[in-house]
Amino acid sequence: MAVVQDKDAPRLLQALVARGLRATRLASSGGFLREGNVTLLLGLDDGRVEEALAIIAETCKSRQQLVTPLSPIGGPVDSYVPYPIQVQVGGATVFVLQVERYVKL
Amino acid sequence: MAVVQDKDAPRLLQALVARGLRATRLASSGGFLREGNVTLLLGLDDGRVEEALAIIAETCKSRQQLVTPLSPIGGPVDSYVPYPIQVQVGGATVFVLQVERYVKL
Amino acid sequence: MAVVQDKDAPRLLQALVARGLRATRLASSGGFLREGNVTLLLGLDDGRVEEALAIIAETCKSRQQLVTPLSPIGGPVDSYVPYPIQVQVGGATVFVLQVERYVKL
Ligand SMILES: Nc1ncnc2c1ncn2[C@@H]1O[C@@H]2COP(=O)(O)O[C@H]3[C@@H](O)[C@H](n4cnc5c(N)ncnc54)O[C@@H]3COP(=O)(O)O[C@H]2[C@H]1O
Ligand SMILES: Nc1ncnc2c1ncn2[C@@H]1O[C@@H]2COP(=O)(O)O[C@H]3[C@@H](O)[C@H](n4cnc5c(N)ncnc54)O[C@@H]3COP(=O)(O)O[C@H]2[C@H]1O
Ligand SMILES: Nc1ncnc2c1ncn2[C@@H]1O[C@@H]2COP(=O)(O)O[C@H]3[C@@H](O)[C@H](n4cnc5c(N)ncnc54)O[C@@H]3COP(=O)(O)O[C@H]2[C@H]1O
Repeated sequence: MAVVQDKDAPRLLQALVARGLRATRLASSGGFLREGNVTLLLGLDDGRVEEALAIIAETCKSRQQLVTPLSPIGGPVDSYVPYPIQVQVGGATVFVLQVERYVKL
Repeated sequence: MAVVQDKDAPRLLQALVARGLRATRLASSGGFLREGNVTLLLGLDDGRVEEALAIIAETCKSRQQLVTPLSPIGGPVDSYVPYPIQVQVGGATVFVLQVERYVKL
Repeated sequence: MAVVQDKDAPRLLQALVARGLRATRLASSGGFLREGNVTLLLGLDDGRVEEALAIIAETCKSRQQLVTPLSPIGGPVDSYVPYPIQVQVGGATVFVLQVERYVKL
């Protein structure tokens, strides 16, 4: 499962399809910034995981962005004054899970 | 992966972010009641699973609710007359899956 | 996790609920055709996986469909002329994952 930026998702899907790699796209949003992003479910043969990771690395560039979080990180909610902070977004967060069985009906 | 009530999701996300735990939010709905709920994807270090479960338990209270399911449970569809039943909702349903590899690109 | 066609999802959910099998529905879309489909998260006891697979097989019929993909498969984007191709859709794609722990809060 790979969580990627909204902006990078179309190019990533096109690159995966071009290599015959299958994917399902789920709309999602980040827990911290609450902005929309994309979670992709990729069912891959063991031998093609590295290839998929390389495609994700090529198409999902990581970059700096100035953002203002909606709520305090750890402090009390009522005395919170929102202020912009610099975070590293883009890139991709990938979880590789072992599939016990793959069934095509 | 944790399935929680719509109403509990914002407080749960805030509590997770406050402890520096990362999460991705997916819009979902229940198979039985067909009401909207929230599925959270939490990539956690092995050592922080208990802490995350404790945060989920604190913020997602389980409660009784009177509901009318849209379709029959097991019986024929055409002779179905909807009637309210008491179900236990809220709380959270959590599936802990072993992640083989975690890759940050 | 089972990826099924939009059209088959309501009947599949009804059949699962009728047998007391629990499910969560996530809105999704296909990587290739970019059409909406449905991803179901089914938390099942080990002994009921076969039963769930049989229900999915019965309710999700696979069929031929004429479609025109939005973008080229592998070739250059600028010289692409969309043309209809015959693909096999419907059916279901199921990933069975081992759950290490199931927690109900
Ligand atoms: N408590 C905190 N304090 C300071 N900065 C924080 C923070 N939590 C997140 N950030 C920063 O904000 C960016 C966006 O996080 P968000 O949770 O909205 O959006 C996240 C989230 O949807 C997903 N994600 C990342 N790690 C995850 C994990 N372990 N589990 C589940 N989802 C994850 O990927 C998106 C992008 O993550 P990425 O790491 O590239 O970028 C993160 C990170 O640089
Ligand atoms: N066949 C049935 N007969 C009688 N009562 C039934 C039933 N199926 C469900 N219920 C009751 O209705 C509540 C809502 O179920 P729903 O499927 O809409 O919404 C569910 C579903 O989206 C998800 N969920 C629970 N267990 C799951 C599982 N094993 N696999 C996937 N999703 C699950 O968590 C939500 C809340 O579940 P929770 O257990 O707290 O609460 C459930 C349960 O108390
Ligand atoms: N590169 C390609 N070249 C030619 N034909 C291609 C192709 N990629 C997909 N197709 C065909 O198009 C149908 C729809 O694919 P889509 O990606 O939109 O929608 C897919 C996708 O959302 C999901 N899916 C299938 N296999 C998957 C996998 N390994 N990983 C993740 N999602 C998968 O299930 C949906 C239905 O898949 P299904 O196999 O029944 O049907 C597929 C397949 O017959």
